[in-house]
Amino acid sequence: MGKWAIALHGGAGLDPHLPLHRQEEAKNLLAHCLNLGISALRSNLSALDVVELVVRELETDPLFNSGRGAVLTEKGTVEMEASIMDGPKRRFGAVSGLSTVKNPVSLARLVMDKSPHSYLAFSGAEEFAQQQGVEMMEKEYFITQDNVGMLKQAKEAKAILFDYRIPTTGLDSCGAEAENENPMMMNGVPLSVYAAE
Amino acid sequence: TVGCVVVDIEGRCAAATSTGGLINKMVGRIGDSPIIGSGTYACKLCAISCTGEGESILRGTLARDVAAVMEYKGLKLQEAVDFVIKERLDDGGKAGLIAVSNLGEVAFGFNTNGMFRATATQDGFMEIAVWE
Repeated sequence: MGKWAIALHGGAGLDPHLPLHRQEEAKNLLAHCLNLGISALRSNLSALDVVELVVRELETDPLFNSGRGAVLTEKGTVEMEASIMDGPKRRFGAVSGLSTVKNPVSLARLVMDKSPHSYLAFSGAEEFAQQQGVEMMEKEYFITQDNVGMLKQAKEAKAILFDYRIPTTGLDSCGAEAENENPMMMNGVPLSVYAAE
Repeated sequence: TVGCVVVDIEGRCAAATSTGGLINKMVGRIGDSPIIGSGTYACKLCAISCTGEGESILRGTLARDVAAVMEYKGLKLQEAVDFVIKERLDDGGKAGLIAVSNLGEVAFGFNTNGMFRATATQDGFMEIAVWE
């Protein structure tokens, strides 16, 4: 009999001036999801079921860039993607271009388990979601004020940014405070315009 | 981007990653998260989930490379993660990843200035962190 282990992440690349309350918010969500995964492992759920369970929880909370809280395309739309992989048999399922499926990772699991393929995208993936009866939401569900602000600032910065929250002007002291220092650059814009993902 | 990697008491590994991608991305852009071997990978040996600049992770086939250097170079999990983050990301590529092995080990690595992460093992180790 082996030993279980679990790891989860909420995105890489953070603004060094990240306000403490946002760090705490993120840590609390990570702790909640970690404990969810640990109790599932102690109840002998399989690794595959546990990774799906934990990522669903992370998708449902708007704090990180996935599911509800996914960042926006240049057109202000949401295009989510996800994948899941089962190590022993090296089976996998993946989806891209989703805009109404509440939990993309669960649709990826269904692609793996219930379709003859491994990867479905855009309208085909949405059609498969309807057939499988997964929970689907209005597009507005995924779009948060934070993301609208981030997109606006990314456009002003003429940049494409990864996994960062850009504080809406005046919202975070980090923006103002950081502006006085000579900014490190990331993705072509001063790091100071970012706030953590 | 969010991700989770797990090994259960039967030694089975699994990985999952989910994302909205890049802010202000072009419509139709596909990142690393759904691409097996780049943003997500699991085999008998280990499971990996990546986050960061998708195009760099895709070019570096980051997730599969962790498994490959364990398999072919005999590196241990954390050594494999450190090697891949250091050697497989092209100039300026920024990424982070989490990994578990079928021996019940956890590891992570990143060359950004932080990564939201949480790790735990059956031995009682637990860490929730943001920075280095």
